Amino acid sequence: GLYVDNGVDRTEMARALTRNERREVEHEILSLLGLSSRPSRAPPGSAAPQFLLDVYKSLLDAPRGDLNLSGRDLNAINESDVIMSFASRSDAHQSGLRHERGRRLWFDVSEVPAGERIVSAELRLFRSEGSVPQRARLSVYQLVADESGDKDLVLVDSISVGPAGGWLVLNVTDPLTSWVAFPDSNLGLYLSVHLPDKPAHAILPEDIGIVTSKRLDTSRQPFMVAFFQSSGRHTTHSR
Amino acid sequence: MTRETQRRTKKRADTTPADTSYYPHPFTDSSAHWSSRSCQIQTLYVSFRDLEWHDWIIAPNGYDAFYCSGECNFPLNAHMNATNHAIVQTLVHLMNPSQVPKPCCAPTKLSPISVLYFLDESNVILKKYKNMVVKSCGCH
Repeated sequence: GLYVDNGVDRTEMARALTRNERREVEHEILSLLGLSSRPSRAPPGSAAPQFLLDVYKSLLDAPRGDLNLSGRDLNAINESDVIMSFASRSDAHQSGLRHERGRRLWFDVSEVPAGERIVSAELRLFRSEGSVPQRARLSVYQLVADESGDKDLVLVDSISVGPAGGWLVLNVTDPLTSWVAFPDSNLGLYLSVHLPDKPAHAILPEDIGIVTSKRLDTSRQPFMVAFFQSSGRHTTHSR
Repeated sequence: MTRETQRRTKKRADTTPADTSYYPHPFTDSSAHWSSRSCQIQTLYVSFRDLEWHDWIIAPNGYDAFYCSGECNFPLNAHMNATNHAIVQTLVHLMNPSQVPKPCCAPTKLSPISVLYFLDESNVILKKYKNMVVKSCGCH
């Protein structure tokens, strides 16, 4: 509504806003946030919004829950002006690429604000507890296309996975940097899992309990989180 | 908004006199402290939940949209945090009120606010907006 000072110490509503005025104020706030229209929301309980909500609460010094932040994460959070999370898009098909049964992940990074400096980016994958009580090697590759159009894999990061369940974190700063600089180069990431006793034989991520599809559980859906430092230049959509 | 509110308040006073007991007119109602109140911080809570924007703004639920309001009258009290320029301007205003306006009541300290919201149905952003929340007011 429209408010006036009551002459002492409070502000009181003089009248409620009309529908048109509400729409105008909404556009002002959307413009301030850098949005051209009101966004649609994700399914409730999704992993990516929940992660950022935990980060938000950590900024308010509230309990962090099962955020499982490392020292590197805390530094990145403190250094960052913008933190974005990107849910994996299983519906994103690329010509010439097979779906690879959950081994390929693709993220829409087209909304990264121009002029923001990337501090770091990480891929977060959930592994179900007690799925397979053995160790495995999880590697993430960047899918790239050479000049002739053939697809190739570039190793990005690799970790050893133990029997414990929970969120696995891999550093994917380099792929995000190249996708932001060259949007057409975004072919996604490729996951590879090997058992120590069979290094030549790759198995599926789901074979060691890694959740790669949101159809199973949106709260454990793979996502990427990126930390940015603002350049100081504010870009807003013109209206 | 202030102009609109004042215009409507005056219009309402013309047509429905009973309404003026709720919102004293700043220029005609002598009982109002409107014009004599000194520069200070005021609070207006903006609730994203009340605005029904909570489906895309995840956090916070709302925020105290502090703002600065009031007059910069001489002598400028210590809590008003006046600049040297404001003190000089006040003196010059007293000597020549028609030519030199009073100093402005404006924020002297601002802090950031973090807002968490959906960019689309897949992606979420937690953005820190610098210099968004008024922490203190003063005369400039």
